[in-house]
Amino acid sequence: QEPLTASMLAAAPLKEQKQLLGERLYPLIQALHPTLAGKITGMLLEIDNSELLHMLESPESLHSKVEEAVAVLQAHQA
Amino acid sequence: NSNINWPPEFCPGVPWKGLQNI
Repeated sequence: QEPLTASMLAAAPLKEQKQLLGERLYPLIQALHPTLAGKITGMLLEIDNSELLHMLESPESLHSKVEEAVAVLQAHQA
Repeated sequence: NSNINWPPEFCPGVPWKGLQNI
């Protein structure tokens, strides 16, 4: 699967842009947190698309955002 | 407008409704 680029994203209807990002992010997040992947992806999709694109290219930034999201999620559920 | 269901869960292959439900 070819990498998702800003121009590919911009070519998609606004409503589908988060969907496209989610489809790319979910498998990466699932590898880190199999049970919480859906919720974490849902949380991260609230972030700006440009930052989400960056996270797709940068495992480090993805990991750090995922850990942040897990902490928020656990605090929320507590 | 309870936040019990927050965050919305992303399911691959299912159209994302996201924040509409919050």
